[in-house]
Amino acid sequence: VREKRLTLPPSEITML
Amino acid sequence: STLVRVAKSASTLGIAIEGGANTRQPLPRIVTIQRGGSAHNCGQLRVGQVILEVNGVSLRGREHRDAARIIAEAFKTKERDHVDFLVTEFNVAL
Repeated sequence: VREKRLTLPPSEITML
Repeated sequence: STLVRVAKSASTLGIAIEGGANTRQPLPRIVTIQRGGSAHNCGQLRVGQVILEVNGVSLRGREHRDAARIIAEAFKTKERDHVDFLVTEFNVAL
């Protein structure tokens, strides 16, 4: 499970 | 988790968020609070908090842009003079 998480992409950042 | 009511005291909300479904950060996390924005004026939101709900709408399972849109619309609507955030210090989805 941990390895799968690490394959998730980083998120963009949005200013609101 | 904590319910924080942010009054629309400035023309901007003034937070930056990262995260959303299918990213390393599954729920939006506050990464910046801009001085002079409504969120900063409120004094109860903190960098690092994770946003669980906005005006009672869950952000779980929503991708980044969808979550950002929900927050932006909650701030823009004239139906309310505030935005209610349910936040937590912990990354509950991890």
